[in-house]
Amino acid sequence: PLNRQAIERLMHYYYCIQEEFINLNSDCPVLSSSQLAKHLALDDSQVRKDMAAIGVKGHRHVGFDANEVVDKIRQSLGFTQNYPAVLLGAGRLGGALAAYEGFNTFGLDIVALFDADQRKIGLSISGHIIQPLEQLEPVIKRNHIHLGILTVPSETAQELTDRLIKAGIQVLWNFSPARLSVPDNIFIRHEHLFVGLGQLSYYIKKINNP
Amino acid sequence: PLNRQAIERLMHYYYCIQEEFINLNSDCPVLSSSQLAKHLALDDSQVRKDMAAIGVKGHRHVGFDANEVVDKIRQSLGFTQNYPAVLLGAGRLGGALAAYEGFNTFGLDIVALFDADQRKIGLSISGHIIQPLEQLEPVIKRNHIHLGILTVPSETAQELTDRLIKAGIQVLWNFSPARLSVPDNIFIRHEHLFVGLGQLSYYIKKINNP
Ligand SMILES: NC(=O)c1ccc[n+]([C@@H]2O[C@H](COP(=O)([O-])OP(=O)(O)OC[C@H]3O[C@@H](n4cnc5c(N)ncnc54)[C@H](O)[C@@H]3O)[C@@H](O)[C@H]2O)c1
Ligand SMILES: NC(=O)c1ccc[n+]([C@@H]2O[C@H](COP(=O)([O-])OP(=O)(O)OC[C@H]3O[C@@H](n4cnc5c(N)ncnc54)[C@H](O)[C@@H]3O)[C@@H](O)[C@H]2O)c1
Repeated sequence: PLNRQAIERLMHYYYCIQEEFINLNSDCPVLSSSQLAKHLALDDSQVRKDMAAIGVKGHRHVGFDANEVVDKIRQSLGFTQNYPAVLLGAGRLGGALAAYEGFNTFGLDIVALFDADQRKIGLSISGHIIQPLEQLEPVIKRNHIHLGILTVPSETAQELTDRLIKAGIQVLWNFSPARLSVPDNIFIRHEHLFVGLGQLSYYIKKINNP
Repeated sequence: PLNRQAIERLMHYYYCIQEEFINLNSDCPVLSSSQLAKHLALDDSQVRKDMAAIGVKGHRHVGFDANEVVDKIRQSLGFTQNYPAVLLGAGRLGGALAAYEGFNTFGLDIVALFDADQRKIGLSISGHIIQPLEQLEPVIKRNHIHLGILTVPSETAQELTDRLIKAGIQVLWNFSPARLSVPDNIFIRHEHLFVGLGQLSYYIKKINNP
């Protein structure tokens, strides 16, 4: 099985190959582990270990086939499946996520949006009609949904989490700052955009203190 | 100097300590490198190396002082400075970022919002008035701004990037899917929320194929 660090590395390889390698070479893009390692400031041996873990065989002195690496990452991480999700909190951030087309190639299919604000019910974002919370359980059951996305204010996040778990949701993508308590069999990924500020702030500090 | 990987690790320690350790122990929270390593699936030796790099001295058989680690990370990454930023594209995502209070403790100060949609000019998000693009250069010069945040559609991102760089911006936080070309002295962080889907999709795949 893959741990959190390995999954993050695979995502970085995926993104790096899509951006750097496949776009540049039209026919058969080949890349070496040292190219990927250098690009992501990793050890060469870590890249080779990761490739072996997902079943990519490199050719000695030649390297890896970029398209094969992308395919194997997509298979290992499950991007070839299609997993439906519900999104709670159709506000600014929730609306931006519902409208973003970049998620489709990763298998995510946001099938329904919910909100507590009566003024939003019936409005549409990119073809999704915002539904009242009474519809939450029936929609989860009807579509066999495993994933719940939370883009609600902190103070409502825990009660909505409890409600989602009771309805059968086992995986949560939480954007609210709330610290959620859930049973051990539930997987939560907290998304904190402030993580990006580490690099930005460090670089600005260097500009201000050369 | 710290490379991208090291900065990401420091951010994970920071978040982990804030969430797991400081909240739980009221008086003097102490943690060991193996506690942090286990929590983040890293090697013990990597944690100790990182602590040494930011000047945190651990006490043999006791561990690190959690408050000291947080302070040293804040200093190393520059969160103690206050850096102003402009945000272009006051739409759904831009509005959510402008309204988010979680960025303040990291030194980010979004001082001005800009948009091309005349209907949005003069509206306010969390106290920020949306300004027309004509005001961009004067605001950047007046406030000595180094950071530009892009939450605009892909097709406008490159021309706005060129305009920001010409006005003296050296650091960019790009949320648009566009691939931006910039001179070597410009630092860009592309934010791709799909990175989070790696873990979510992998976990759902495990649920569907036990
Ligand atoms: N993780 C990050 O880095 C980050 C960045 C920006 C915003 N956020 C967080 O994302 C969340 C949303 O931010 P936003 O700017 O979109 O706010 P917003 O106010 O625009 O949207 C919140 C939505 O949730 C709805 N809502 C409130 N209570 C509800 C309930 N009980 N059930 C269903 N819907 C409910 C509101 O009606 C509103 O539409 C906030 O918690 C914010 O702190 C996180
Ligand atoms: N990185 C990610 O994971 C992620 C997630 C969601 C959205 N996005 C991206 O973020 C961007 C914004 O998404 P959104 O949902 O907020 O869209 P939106 O349409 O709500 O907001 C875009 C804003 O940009 C403004 N704009 C358009 N052209 C402009 C110009 N030349 N100058 C200044 N402002 C201009 C529009 O008037 C609008 O207010 C898009 O590029 C989207 O693809 C990225």
